[in-house]
Amino acid sequence: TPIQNDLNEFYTVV
Amino acid sequence: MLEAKFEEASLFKRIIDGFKDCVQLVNFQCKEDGIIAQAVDDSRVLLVSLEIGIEAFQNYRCDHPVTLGIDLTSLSKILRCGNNSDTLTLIADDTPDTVLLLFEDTKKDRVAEYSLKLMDIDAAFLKIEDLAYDCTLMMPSSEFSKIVRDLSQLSDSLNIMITKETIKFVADGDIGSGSVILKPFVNMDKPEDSIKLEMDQPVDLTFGSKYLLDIVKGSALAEKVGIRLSSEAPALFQFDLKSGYLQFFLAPKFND
Repeated sequence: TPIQNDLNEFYTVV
Repeated sequence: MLEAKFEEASLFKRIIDGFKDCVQLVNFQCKEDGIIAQAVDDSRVLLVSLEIGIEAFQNYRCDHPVTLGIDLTSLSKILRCGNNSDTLTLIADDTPDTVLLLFEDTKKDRVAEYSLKLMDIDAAFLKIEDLAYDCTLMMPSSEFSKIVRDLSQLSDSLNIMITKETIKFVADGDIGSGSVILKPFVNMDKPEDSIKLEMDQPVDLTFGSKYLLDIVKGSALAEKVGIRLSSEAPALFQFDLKSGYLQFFLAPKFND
């Protein structure tokens, strides 16, 4: 079963 | 002072309905050039980004930047009180505790006024960097919505595979499996039915069905959906407004 990735590594806090 | 008037309340209703089921507390940042908002769902898998440009309004005025912290469940209750064809004006002062929603039916001289309490929402403004995508797909939003709804019945994961001339959606679950294969084509008579594909690299990505089911709720906003996919980055699903957009950034699933 594939594991759900999250977005954390793609964020930049503006 | 903010005064933002929609020609039809239905536009703002459709915008809010497009993302109220995946996020609840949202800061709407109102500036001179329009309103922007963004929020991440609790699982931090889906980011919603909204921009409503001033061209989307009948009248727009914002002398001083103001942030409206809004609980979308509460806002939806009030939006249901107005008729779709009413004009809707959002009014707030420069340091607001509440936002006023004014529904006007100009034909009947009927005016309805609601006040919504604002919330202090502690959320950082996040940005997803501009990314290079491997594939850009433009297709009718109704068709994308049907594919997602149909295949989601079979599995909690939906696979999107794009090669040079083929777009393939696949769901493989306990009760069986299903796939829908599309080819790019141009419909000269009804351009909005066309499917356009630009591909630099093939992609083979898996997404959680429940997030895609949230995303397709944006379909009421636009006839077309833009889908941008990359093996290295979150997918972008975009519904364009007359001025502005509703975007969803979705992290894929990966094989460990």
